[in-house]
Amino acid sequence: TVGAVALDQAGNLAAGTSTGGMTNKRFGRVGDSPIIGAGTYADPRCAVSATGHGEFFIRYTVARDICARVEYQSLPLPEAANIVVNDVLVKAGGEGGVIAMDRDGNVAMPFNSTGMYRGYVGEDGQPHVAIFKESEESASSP
Amino acid sequence: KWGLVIHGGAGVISRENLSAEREAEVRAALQQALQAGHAVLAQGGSSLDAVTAAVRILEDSPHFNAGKGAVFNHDGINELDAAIMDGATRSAGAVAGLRRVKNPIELARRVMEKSPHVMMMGEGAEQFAKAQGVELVDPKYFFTEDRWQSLQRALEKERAVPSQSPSSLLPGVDPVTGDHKFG
Repeated sequence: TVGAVALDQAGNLAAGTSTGGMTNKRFGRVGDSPIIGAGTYADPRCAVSATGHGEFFIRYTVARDICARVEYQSLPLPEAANIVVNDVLVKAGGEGGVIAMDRDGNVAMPFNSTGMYRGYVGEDGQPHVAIFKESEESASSP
Repeated sequence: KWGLVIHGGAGVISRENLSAEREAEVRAALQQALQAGHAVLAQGGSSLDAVTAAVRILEDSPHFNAGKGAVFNHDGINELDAAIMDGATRSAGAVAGLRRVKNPIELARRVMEKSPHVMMMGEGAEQFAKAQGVELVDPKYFFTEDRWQSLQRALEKERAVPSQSPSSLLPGVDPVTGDHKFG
């Protein structure tokens, strides 16, 4: 699964997700990626794209849950995303991660699996890419 | 504070199952996607255009489970899903079960912008794609040897344990290069 979230110069957020599903799936199984509110969601405050065990992301409406915590509980985006990915999903047994941005340009990329292909670029145009946990990335840096 | 964040999937990704060569290729593709999105935003383009540009790059790479790199279903077919959402208006478009659309994110956006609907699936979605001039490809375009071998391993595992229930089969997928992904 791949995805992107962006905040433009006008202050508008957007989210997109695309996937090939899962190997050996049957019966027209559909995961979370095309389900608005589960694997993809954006509102004026928050945008999220998810990747992971889709059945859990659907049942826990992960993308919308993160944005709802920002909207109604006024939680900082990184905290909201971390709670959903590393508490709610972990307790449920759902593996994966999300990328998210808020209208102030704050970024979150939490995941509860061993790795997540991910990256960020800001106004300076310097791309930052990571795959493993932060500690491993630091350890592997030249 | 404008910017762009991307992902290319999560799962059991370790240094043991990711060769240095593949890691370099993955990182290069991620950087290319970031640069594509940044170019849009730097010119004052919309977040929707930036997201579309970045996801297209990732869909065109064989290294991620989307577009060109999609995994195979039980019947040896690639089935693609995608969605896009505009935060300013809460407009959304989604597509599921595509077999011939090269860049599903493009079709999801057409659904959002050129139809009164939110979600389309299967043959109907591909008819809409054709009407919209969205690029269709021969399904062979999505074939990659790695993904095909992953399906064969998954089928072999399934044959070895035929009594597994559908739910117990979910964690039994055996994806590309040993990493374990869902989507």
